Amino acid sequence: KEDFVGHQVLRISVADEAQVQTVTELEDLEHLQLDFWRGPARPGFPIDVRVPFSSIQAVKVFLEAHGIRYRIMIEDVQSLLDEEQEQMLASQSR
Amino acid sequence: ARSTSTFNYDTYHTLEEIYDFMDLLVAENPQLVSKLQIGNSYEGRPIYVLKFSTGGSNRPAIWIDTGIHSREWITQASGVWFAKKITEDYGQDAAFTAILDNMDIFLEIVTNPDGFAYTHSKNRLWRKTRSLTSGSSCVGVDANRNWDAGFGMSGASSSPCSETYHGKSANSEVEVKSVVDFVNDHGNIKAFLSIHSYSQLLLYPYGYKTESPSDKDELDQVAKSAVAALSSLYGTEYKYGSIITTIYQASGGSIDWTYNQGIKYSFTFELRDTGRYGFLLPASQIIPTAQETWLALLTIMEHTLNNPY
Repeated sequence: KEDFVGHQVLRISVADEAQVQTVTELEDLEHLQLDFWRGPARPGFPIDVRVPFSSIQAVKVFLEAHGIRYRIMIEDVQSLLDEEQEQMLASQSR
Repeated sequence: ARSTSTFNYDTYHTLEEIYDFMDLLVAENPQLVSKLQIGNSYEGRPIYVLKFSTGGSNRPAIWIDTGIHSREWITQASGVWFAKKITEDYGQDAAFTAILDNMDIFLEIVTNPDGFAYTHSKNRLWRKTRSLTSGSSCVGVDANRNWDAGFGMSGASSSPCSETYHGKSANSEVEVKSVVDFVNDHGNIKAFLSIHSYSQLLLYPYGYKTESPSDKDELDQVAKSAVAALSSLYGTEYKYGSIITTIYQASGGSIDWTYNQGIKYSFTFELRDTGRYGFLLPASQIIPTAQETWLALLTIMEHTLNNPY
């Protein structure tokens, strides 16, 4: 199974069309392996993106360099998946 | 589970468990529920639809699908809950009984079985189908960009590696083609409700163009009522509107196709949440999510019954 240790989901807040466009450019950088849970749409509409551990620093630097606000929505994706799996196993045992 | 009464609705289940659940439900309610196979997935898994019918021939019908995006587990889990709810409420709830006395309901709980199996075995966050694209090492097509409505326009990707890859042609995905063929063959579907997560939205056409649908005012009113009903249970806040004005341009989507085929009451839901857990909604929220969504579905189904066209 693919593991998601250290992957974070960032919530990005874009203030204007230029920032939307900037995040769209980020979407095109395939080597970062970003997974947009909610893609860039319009100013005021949040963007949620899962960032692999290996890309976190680059993405955060990119956003900060462009003055784009973000917060961490999910600190560690794998820990949530582990909880989910444990609950399913417990349910099956029951 | 030995029966649908002992089935655990507040946990997530595998494809096999859901398919076993369907068989139990059919066995327990043979006069009301039947299981139709509408096709096979790319990897050969059966694609099932539950038919809820109290009789008649080719009655006007309501279609509900969940799980076209495999990682949106709350949708398949809600679909299971809806199926049980239908069997419980028929004959008990007057408004719902009136619906099923006059219309059939088709419920496709796992629209993308290959993707769903893959989320359980290999990659919990897989969204697309599992079809191969010649000339690319990337797998899968976004099944909600593969319908013949603005296919290939802005709002979908031509890259097989993208999560929104539209596929090589409209209906190239057998999971989509199976539904298209079913809808066309049936010919009397009056409402088409496609369920996704997350963002808490109730949306109507269009996604691929800015033009408003000719029934925009009515769809907007129905959506407003449905959202009010949904929110009445737990206060969950929803927004509603057309896809393109409420979220973003998305071409090749299911409800744009169904609306263009003349199915006026075409809606798509985005269930909980608004961005705390995203696709990893805790299982403790399955039942509340399904309960509140059911109220919105009931509102749309009642409107469909009372406004024949």
